[in-house]
Amino acid sequence: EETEEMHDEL
Amino acid sequence: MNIFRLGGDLAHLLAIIILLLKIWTTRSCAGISGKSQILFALTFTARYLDLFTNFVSVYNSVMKVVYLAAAYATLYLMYVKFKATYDHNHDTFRLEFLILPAAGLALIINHEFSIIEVMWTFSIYLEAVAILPQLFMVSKTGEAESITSHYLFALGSYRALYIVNWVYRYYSEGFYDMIATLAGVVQTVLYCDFFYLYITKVLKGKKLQLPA
Repeated sequence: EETEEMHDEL
Repeated sequence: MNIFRLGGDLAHLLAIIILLLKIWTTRSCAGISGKSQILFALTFTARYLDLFTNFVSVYNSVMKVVYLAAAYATLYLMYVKFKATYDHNHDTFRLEFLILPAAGLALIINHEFSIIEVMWTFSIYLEAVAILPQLFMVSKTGEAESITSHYLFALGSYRALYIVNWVYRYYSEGFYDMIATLAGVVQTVLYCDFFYLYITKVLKGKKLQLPA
């Protein structure tokens, strides 16, 4: 279940 | 990074620069909603808490710092340096009506119940509606200076370009973020009426004036 650290946008 | 995402970031940067330049060169923040600017500062602050914990790229980190610095510089110009020109009589939107629902929703609908993640989600929801005090102010006074319209157009284009970026990323990488996308759509829709007026009036050299 991947979430997090996926915020690679601004 | 694709061209739409880059275009969105640059439109966002352009909007911020237009606003700062407008205030600085005219020595006035007339027509600008300080309430919206408070919400944007809050948005960036909540979203970029990961500045030191989640390194993506030098580009990302630099942009985060620039957005944060510009947001607080804008607040400083509006509430300290050129305070006398701030049109607070027309800037009457109640911030709690936006902040509280965004916070409540972030606590309920998020990717993960952790402080950083809830703050990120809160920032996404808050950003979606942060422009409302500004649009409310424009509708209250019935007009906006051209420079303010350019600012709003650049700011609206930013999330619209991000939507194209999300569609592109979904097809090219299988990446999608439902929270950011839905909030981004809401954010962009809020600008639609303004986009229409901008294209039909401002681009033809007329002042943005709302129909009576």
